Amino acid sequence: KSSQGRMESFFKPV
Amino acid sequence: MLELRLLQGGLLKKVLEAMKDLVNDANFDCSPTGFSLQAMDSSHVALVSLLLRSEGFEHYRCDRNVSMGMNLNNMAKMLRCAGNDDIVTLKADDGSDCITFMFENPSQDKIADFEMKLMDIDSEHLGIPDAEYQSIVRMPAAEFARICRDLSTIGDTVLISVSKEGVQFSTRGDMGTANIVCRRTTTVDKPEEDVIIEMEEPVSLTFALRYLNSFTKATPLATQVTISMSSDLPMVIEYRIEGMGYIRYYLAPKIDE
Repeated sequence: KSSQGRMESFFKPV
Repeated sequence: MLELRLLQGGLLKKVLEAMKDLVNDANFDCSPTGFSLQAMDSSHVALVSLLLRSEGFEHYRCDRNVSMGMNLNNMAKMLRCAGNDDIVTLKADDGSDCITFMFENPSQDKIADFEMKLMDIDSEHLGIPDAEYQSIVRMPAAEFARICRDLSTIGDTVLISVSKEGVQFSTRGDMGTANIVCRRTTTVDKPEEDVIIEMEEPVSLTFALRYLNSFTKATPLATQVTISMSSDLPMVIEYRIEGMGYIRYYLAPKIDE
């Protein structure tokens, strides 16, 4: 089973 | 005052076609460096980053940094009214709530003005640090598009595995499985057809094909595509726009639970 990662898990807001 | 004149108007048409299915509304940022955009899809799984450098424009005037919110579908509709060989000029006055697209045909006997309303868009800008990717694959853009299209008829996700010998794309669905391997090529006479692999470590990651198919709308912009992957980062799919910059798509991988 896998889940979809989201952008904010990898890159932080500036 | 903003005035950007681009001789290859067709290029801007292609850029919009490459983004409008992924992102609805986005802020275009204009600075002395160039015309750029960073935006995520509505589910925040994918991100697109566009840069058209000022040097690539025939005339580039941007008195102060400005951010202009636009509906990409509407912008694409307006640009579809330009001929592929038309010269396109983007114009906006300081503080204006509109942008004007001016299209001139090559013989300069037809000039069209389209004015589009700007929007206020609250968008967060993500910091994307420079990273060393574990595996980088460069391959023909049309071939990559074909693979994504073919595999999406079989399954919803693709496992991309890079080794020194090549790159493997695998999927599975109700009807069965599919595997496509592209071997590293060694020819030197047709670099645009080469599959080049730079690998520090083998990488295997799973991605949703729906997004990859959306990214391949950028295929008309470049002959080659660069796919960069690391096990702990979103993949980057880059189409270089000759003489201007790039369109890059970032896609978060599927994470095993």
